[in-house]
Amino acid sequence: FAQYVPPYTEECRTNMYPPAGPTYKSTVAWYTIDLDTPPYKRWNQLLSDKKAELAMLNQVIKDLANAFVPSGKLVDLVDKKLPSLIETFPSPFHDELKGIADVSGVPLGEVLLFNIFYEVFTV
Amino acid sequence: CTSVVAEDSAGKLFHARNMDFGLFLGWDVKNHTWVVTEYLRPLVVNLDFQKGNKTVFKSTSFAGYVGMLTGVKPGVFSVTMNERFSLDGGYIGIIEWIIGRRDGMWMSFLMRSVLENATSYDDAKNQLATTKLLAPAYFILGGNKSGQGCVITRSRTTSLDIWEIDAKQSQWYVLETNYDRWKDPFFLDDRRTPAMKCLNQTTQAKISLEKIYDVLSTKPVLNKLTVYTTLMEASEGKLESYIRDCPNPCMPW
Repeated sequence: FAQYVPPYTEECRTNMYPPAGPTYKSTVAWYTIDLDTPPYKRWNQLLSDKKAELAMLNQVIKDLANAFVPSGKLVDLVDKKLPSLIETFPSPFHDELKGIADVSGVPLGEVLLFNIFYEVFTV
Repeated sequence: CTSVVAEDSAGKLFHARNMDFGLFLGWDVKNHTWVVTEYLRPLVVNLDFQKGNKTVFKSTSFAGYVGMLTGVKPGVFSVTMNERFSLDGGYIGIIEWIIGRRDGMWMSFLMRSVLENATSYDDAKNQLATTKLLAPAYFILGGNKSGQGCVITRSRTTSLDIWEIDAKQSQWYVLETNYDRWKDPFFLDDRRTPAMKCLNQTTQAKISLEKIYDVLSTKPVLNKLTVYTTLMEASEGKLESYIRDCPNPCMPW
């Protein structure tokens, strides 16, 4: 248990490559995004494949939000107010986000929140 | 996050990163994991952005996320971004955006725009250093020839520091975690010291992407927040990524 206490550090690892063993989970799949395709459609294939995973992450984030604000008002705010921001986003991002929301079935406000997570969490 | 750009003795540049995300976003007490981090891992994808059936840039990203955090423009440059925490943070940028002040750019959108449009290492550096942002950030940039590696420390409005590789002065790598280089890291979150120790132990003569993977696999550089590791080499347009895990004993961040 003491190893959880900072500044725990192990000896420098060697011969970890090629990746294998308990610190390696899997390789990463490749997808092509064709920039000649209209922005609304260019993420279709990827999101068709990953919509279940995106929906699960989204549900986890909603559960966290509801844990902080049990009335559900925070999620309501994201679902009802955030989509109005979409048109202020530069091209091609607003069309891409709309396409992702439609293909994945995740509400637009929640797709948008996922995409601005960095700005939300830099405090 | 931890990002490294290193130059070997022949002047070849290597760029790699650990993407750490999900701090304080739900701790699973049973499995000793961060909840959001676990759910992000299945969303990691490598993307090949093409125009006219030719690669414009490659990136490691998350399905559903249209901005970029990690990428390489083959033959030109590679870039990663690390989170920079500040009281003058992104939430102020968001409020400004909502009330109509929209002269700043969303960080990940800027990264994508740079990967798509920048024509050289210097062009990318200039855009990342000067474009007004909604949130502070660290941009870590690698090029395709000797000396082309830097960390740009950004506030929302300006570049605070550009720290460059200078192999002639024994500065053969630049390493960024989530703290300004002129300050000590938070004592409970010092990934900088162990990463530097391992890089110094490796030496410039023996550095390679494989050796950097070793560094990024050493705890606490690898920790419970680490979603993926990406290895890049701009000159060859190489990008490879691996989903990571950090079995116990492992630091939560």
